[in-house]
Amino acid sequence: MGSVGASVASAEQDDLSQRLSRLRDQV
Amino acid sequence: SMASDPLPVLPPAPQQFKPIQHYLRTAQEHDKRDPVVAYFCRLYAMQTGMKIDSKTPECHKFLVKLMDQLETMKKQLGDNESITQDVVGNAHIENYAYKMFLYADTEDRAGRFHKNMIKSFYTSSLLYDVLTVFGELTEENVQHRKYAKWKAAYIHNCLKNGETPQ
Repeated sequence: MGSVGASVASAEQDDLSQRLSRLRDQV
Repeated sequence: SMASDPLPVLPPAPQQFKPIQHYLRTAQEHDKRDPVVAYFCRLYAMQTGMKIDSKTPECHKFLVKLMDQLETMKKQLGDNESITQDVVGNAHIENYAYKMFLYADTEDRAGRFHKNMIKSFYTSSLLYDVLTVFGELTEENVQHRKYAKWKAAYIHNCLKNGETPQ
């Protein structure tokens, strides 16, 4: 369960980073 | 029109995000006056918030909404070169920060001490922080930021204690 939670959190984190990169046109 | 669409509403800020509240308040104060300034204040808050904590559920939720706000603003600002070109955005924020600094400094040197000039010193120092989204500050900007922050605190304390700033 713990590792599933961690990977969900990490995917969400990636999503925010990606959105930030797109916002800054750095993708 | 799109330009008048309200921004998504932020949930209450978690305790961890107290340090970014000043920048979010400055953003709100500039939504109508200067949307480019408002945009970069939110961007700085976003970057700083992600460094503080993006994992705790309420922090993550807050940052997602803040990102929604940024994406909405970017659409509204469209092809504004201050948003699409870093060098133009950098100049915009630097000029604005310096204009606020100069206003407060002029009032200071004329011996006119009041709430508005204290706020201008303080806002100027915040905008020099915001300017770091474009990279490292020049030495001159570092000095302005330091001086503005110090002056705002010093004059605020003088007025609070009924003293005349020197």
